Amino acid sequence: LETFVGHQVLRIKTRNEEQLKKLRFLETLDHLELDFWLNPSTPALPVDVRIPAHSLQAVKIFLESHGIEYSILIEDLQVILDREKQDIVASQQ
Amino acid sequence: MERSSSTFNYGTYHSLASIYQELDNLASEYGNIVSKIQIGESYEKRPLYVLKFSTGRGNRPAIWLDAGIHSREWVTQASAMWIAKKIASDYGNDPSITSLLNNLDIFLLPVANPDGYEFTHTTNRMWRKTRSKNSGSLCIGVDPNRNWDAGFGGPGASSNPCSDSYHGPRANSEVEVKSVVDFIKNHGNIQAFLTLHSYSQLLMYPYGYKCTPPADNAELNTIGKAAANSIRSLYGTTYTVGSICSTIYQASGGSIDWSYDYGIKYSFAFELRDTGRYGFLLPAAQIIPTAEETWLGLKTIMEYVRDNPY
Repeated sequence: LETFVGHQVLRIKTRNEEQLKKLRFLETLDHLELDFWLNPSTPALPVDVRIPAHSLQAVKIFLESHGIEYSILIEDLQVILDREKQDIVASQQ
Repeated sequence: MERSSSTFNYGTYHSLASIYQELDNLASEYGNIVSKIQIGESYEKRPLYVLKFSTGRGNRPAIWLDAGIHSREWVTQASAMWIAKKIASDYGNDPSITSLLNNLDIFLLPVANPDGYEFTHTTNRMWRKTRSKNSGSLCIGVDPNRNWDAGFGGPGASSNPCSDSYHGPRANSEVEVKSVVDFIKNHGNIQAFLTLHSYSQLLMYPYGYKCTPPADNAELNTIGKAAANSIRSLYGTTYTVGSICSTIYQASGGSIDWSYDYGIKYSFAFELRDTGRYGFLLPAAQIIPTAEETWLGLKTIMEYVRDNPY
């Protein structure tokens, strides 16, 4: 069973096409194992991405070093997953 | 205990087995208008079931509605089940539903990607793709909403089998996609193609594989806005309406682009309620409110389809 302990979901806000290009580059880096929930499209729309714990530091440094604004949408994905599982079990009972 | 659709809890998430059991219950309880049809089987040999809502014989004009092609978007499968019960139980009681079903059929595929759905329950809650093997790669699965024969392999789809938006080796390579395509072609009289996704509260029409507006842009936009107003009327949930390309991003190989180019004018994709706070883990307490408001939007489109045949 795959767990998501320490995975965070970031909401990234880009200001211009240049920053979007940086995010599209990030998307090509397979080793980071990023899961884009909202892909980079236009600066008007946010980008949401799930980041495994092992890639968090690298991604945040990348964003900060390019002056790209982000906020944390989900602090720890596994916490929400556990809650969902409890809800299902409780409902079945 | 014998189960029936009156004991099924529509306000919680269910396993595939439980959903499939409920399809039988609905078909049995509302046998006069509901029947279960198998339109194919998934890569891992799970049946693909469609509920047919019909009050007449023959090949009447019909509306297609599917949910759960992206398996982790659980609120869509759950909403589809609530909607199935709503259609069945309102026939004969609600004049709008009664009139709808007296004029056309509805086909509802509540779990368009059963392998993926099972995988989200057992192994990886965040799984989105099918579970087909990709030759030459260790990575599994194809994004079934990049696999339709509409600008296949173009912008907004990945050629990397490890990507969550991998388009697959060729259009219709996924049996889940091919089964729907074959069903719709064989039917020959589908007037509307509606598909449920979830995450960012959008109501979209073609195109996604290109950024030029469709021939029916103005009409689709008007219908979409009317549907979005209906959705908002219940709990104030706001939807953005527009073409896939203009509202989100270019994405090729999507289902409604295929259906529109195939000749099904009323082709829409819904992205159901989700504030972004929960991702694909919308709390179960929000299933019924989501389904209720979605149904209002769907009903607006369905009534338009009924009143404006082409």
